[in-house]
Amino acid sequence: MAKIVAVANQKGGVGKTTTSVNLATGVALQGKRVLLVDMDPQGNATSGLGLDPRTLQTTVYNCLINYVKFDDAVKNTEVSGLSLLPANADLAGAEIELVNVEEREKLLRHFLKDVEPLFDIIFIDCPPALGILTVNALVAARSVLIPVQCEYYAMEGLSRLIGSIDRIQQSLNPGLTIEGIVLTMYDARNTLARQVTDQVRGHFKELVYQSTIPRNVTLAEAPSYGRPVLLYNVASAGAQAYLSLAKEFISHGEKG
Amino acid sequence: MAKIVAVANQKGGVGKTTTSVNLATGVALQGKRVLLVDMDPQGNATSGLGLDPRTLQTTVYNCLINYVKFDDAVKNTEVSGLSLLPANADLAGAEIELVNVEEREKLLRHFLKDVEPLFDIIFIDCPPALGILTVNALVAARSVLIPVQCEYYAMEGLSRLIGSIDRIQQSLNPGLTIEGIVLTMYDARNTLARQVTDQVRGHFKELVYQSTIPRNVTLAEAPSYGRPVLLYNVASAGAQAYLSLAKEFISHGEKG
Ligand SMILES: Nc1ncnc2c1ncn2[C@@H]1O[C@H](COP(=O)(O)OP(=O)(O)OP(=O)(O)O)[C@@H](O)[C@H]1O
Ligand SMILES: Nc1ncnc2c1ncn2[C@@H]1O[C@H](COP(=O)(O)OP(=O)(O)OP(=O)(O)O)[C@@H](O)[C@H]1O
Ligand SMILES: [Mg+2]
Ligand SMILES: [Mg+2]
Repeated sequence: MAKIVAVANQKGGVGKTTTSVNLATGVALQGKRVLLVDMDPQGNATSGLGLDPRTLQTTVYNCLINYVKFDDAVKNTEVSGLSLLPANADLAGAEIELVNVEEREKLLRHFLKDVEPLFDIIFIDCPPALGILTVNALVAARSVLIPVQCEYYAMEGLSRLIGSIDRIQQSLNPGLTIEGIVLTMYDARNTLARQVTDQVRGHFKELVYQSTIPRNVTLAEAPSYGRPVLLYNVASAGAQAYLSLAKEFISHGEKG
Repeated sequence: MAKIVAVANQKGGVGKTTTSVNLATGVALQGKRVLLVDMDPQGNATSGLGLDPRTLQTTVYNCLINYVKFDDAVKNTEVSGLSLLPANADLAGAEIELVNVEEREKLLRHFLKDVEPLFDIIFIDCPPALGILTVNALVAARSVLIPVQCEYYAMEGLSRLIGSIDRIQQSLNPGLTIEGIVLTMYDARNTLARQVTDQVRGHFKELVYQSTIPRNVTLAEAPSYGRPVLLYNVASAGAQAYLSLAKEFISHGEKG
């Protein structure tokens, strides 16, 4: 049984895709068999791993809506051990098309049932909303990894996200837990980042990973080359932070 | 007739709320009567102007769904000349509740008909998605102001946004135009920001405002005090950039 982890936060631009792409890469480089599912119509995880969403014929959308087989949609990436189920703008149609579909929240969970045995870990990158796509990810997942940007609006939105996760636990997915909270875009020079970090660590305690991701321009440059930062510039502060997060993520899992 | 401008971009965290709050403030300080409508269930524009979304009894949601009058929901702000139609998490329910409502895309447009005569300019802050809330804003508005973060993923998403605006023009709102594109979080020290700026200016030419908003921590600090940056620290680079954008926005409008 694969460990299925949704990377979610309805606040925009907090580092969901950057965390999905680089943590999945870091975990694959430790020898695990990893799948990254891109559930965002923007297709940022897809382009962050070197594919152009506009050229793809089959994506996660076709798997969920047109019963296309996993094997016909999954793509290899430059990272050995990491596969990608890509997304493109077609996925935006799902919001409307799924409205009257029976068990529309469980489509991804059902689809991944046959896929799980092939992987050790499945990550799902979510869009910045709590709509049907994110709900599908939260129902398919066993846990949620929450990136939190070290800024005020991102911190403010955290309690609403935790509330939504609670509601999913009570109704559609009782086994859902919080995998962890990762602090992103931390800039040691500014007091706001330190204040947010203290508040989040103070409130969520051991749920917060020790590894903090610094604000580091290499992380923003890597996607323009279609490569995870670990392949683009492994010596950078951003790459090193995601390597350390990957190690922490794996050791958390082993403790069970 | 008020000028109604939607501030939209489905990419998350590009500075939609920061631009809505600070541009609306800058324009009000130039003597215009301004309304800011918060159409994001996160309620960031609401808290950025000093109100706690969780304590509000009536918001834009009640105006659209329960026929609450504008006067019973609108709030004054610390900025003279700037009023706010606030939002809170109730608005997230609208996605589901409006599904079978006749003319669900036009609710905000109809609601603002009676409100327009009271203001010179109405800004609408949009959530990071192209769902029913953003569509309502694009149908109510006469133009769209697009913040673009000077980074790769934000630039990549621009063509999809322009495509969506075209589709709204052809179907629901033929008069919709692009008010302008504002480059945000520009960091002169990094090549990526310069590359993105050159590409966006090269492609969209005079649609791009001369005023560029620098990455400036004061802009991220101001919301934690519930104040627009122009009241929090008017001498900061961020505040000065939004003042210059406000002047440019007004002079664009006068040229018609
Ligand atoms: N630690 C970091 N340091 C510097 N830049 C970063 C960092 N993490 C992410 N970025 C950049 O910040 C922007 C936002 O990150 P990203 O797109 O990963 O967030 P997201 O939460 O996935 O956004 P969305 O809500 O649109 O899905 C991107 O341009 C990305 O390259
Ligand atoms: N020019 C800037 N310099 C530094 N920080 C900024 C700047 N503009 C915005 N920020 C900060 O970056 C974060 C994202 O900005 P903001 O919330 O305005 O984006 P948004 O597009 O409204 O996000 P969402 O997609 O969630 O609605 C916020 O924490 C904000 O305070
Ligand atoms: Mg993303
Ligand atoms: Mg916003």
